[in-house]
Amino acid sequence: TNLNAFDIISLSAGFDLSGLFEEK
Amino acid sequence: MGCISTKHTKQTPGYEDPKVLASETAFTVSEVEALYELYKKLSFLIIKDGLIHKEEFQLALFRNSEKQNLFADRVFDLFDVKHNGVIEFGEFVRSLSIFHPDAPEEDKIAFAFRLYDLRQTGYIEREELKEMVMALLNESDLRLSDEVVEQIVDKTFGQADSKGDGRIDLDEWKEFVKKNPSLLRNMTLPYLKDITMAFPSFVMKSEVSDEDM
Repeated sequence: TNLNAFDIISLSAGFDLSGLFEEK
Repeated sequence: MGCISTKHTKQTPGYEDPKVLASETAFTVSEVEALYELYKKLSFLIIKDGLIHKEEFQLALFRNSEKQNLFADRVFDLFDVKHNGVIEFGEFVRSLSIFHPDAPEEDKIAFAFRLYDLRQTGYIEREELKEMVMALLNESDLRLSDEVVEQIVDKTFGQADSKGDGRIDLDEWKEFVKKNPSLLRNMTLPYLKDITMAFPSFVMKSEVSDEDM
């Protein structure tokens, strides 16, 4: 497989900080 | 609503002077003030004390304060520089600055390394890498056999652990990121470029404040 472990990890929703900027 | 100067409203605990924060970060004073508007919203989501607790951070990210996520936990812990269980305003601005499109790449590389160094040993170890891959698989619909996970972790280590001592140090990480720039994709938040546009209500308030200064 050509998958890199860090690329897989980077798919986590925990890294997507855009939620901080959404309307509350 | 409307033209109320932020100068005259009660500030949250841990508030820091936007001018000082702007001088230390990639943000302008106006952007720091806009971030304060955002910070106040986040810090009053659940526990109304003007500090961002982990539950509020999770609620903002996932619309669910109970959702457990290894990586969101790590991000929170790194933002919480004082390790007192909350993100204060200064910590919020300084940490978010690393995610600014104009922030130095070196800072992004170092922050990502600390994120992945789960046990804070100064190294990304093989077990940590496997643990993080397994955590991602648990959170997603991706299904990989243990054998395939082992292969992926081994291969990644083979590429990143250039000294071959079974752990990735910061220098090895820097080299690895140079060859794989996509690894820094999560370290830039385009939103931060126009944070004042994202909070237009703030702009009205800011104009009043600026006249006062």
